[in-house]
Amino acid sequence: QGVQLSITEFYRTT
Amino acid sequence: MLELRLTRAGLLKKVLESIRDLVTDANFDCAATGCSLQAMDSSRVAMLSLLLRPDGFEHYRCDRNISMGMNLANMARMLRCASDDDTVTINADDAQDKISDYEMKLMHITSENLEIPEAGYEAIVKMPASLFARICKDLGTIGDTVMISVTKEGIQFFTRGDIRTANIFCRKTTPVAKEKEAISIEMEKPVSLTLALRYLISFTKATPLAKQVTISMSYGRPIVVEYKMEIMDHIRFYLVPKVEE
Repeated sequence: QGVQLSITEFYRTT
Repeated sequence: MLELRLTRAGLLKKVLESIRDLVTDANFDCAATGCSLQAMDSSRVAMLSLLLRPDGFEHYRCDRNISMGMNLANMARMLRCASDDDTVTINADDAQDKISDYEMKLMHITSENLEIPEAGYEAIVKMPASLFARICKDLGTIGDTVMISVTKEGIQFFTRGDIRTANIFCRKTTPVAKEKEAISIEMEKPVSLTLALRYLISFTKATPLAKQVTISMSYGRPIVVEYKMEIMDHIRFYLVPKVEE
């Protein structure tokens, strides 16, 4: 079913 | 001093109903440029970004930037007291920690804001919001992930469950199709993402806010599901795809 990454892997915190 | 007056409480009610299951507490950041809210869901797999522009309000006064931490379920419950055509006014004095007549308790929520690059996408699909909602709901009864694939012919939704698979293909419509049935595709190259259906189904709670939904995809990047509200601006939902092990 695949691995679910976190959204913070893609958008850096400001 | 913050003073917002919205002639149609119904719109704000629909906005809250569409986000309250995904995010529990969030900061409404109000500035002269409008009210925005950005928050991740508890699993940090999905995120939403809401923008309510000043010209969508009957009266919009925001003397200085103010961030109001709110429990969205409480706010939705509070707004249920208003009927769709009621005018709702939100006041917040700088010093106090409550808003409006409902004396709703504000909370201090430390939320990390994420910077969303205005990158281009490999494929952008515009389709009827109600069709997208029905497809996600139907596929959700069969499997828990959906593979969304976009080619220049159309957009395909594939899911596999224990007992059966489902494959729905929505063909791109000709340019003359009526807006509410049109399916348009801008594509640099075919792209396919595997996504958890339960989040997509949660996003489709925003369907009453817009006739069309815009789905933007790039391989290996979060999918963006956007509902443009005619006067207020938009709600955008972001969901990280599943990657093969």
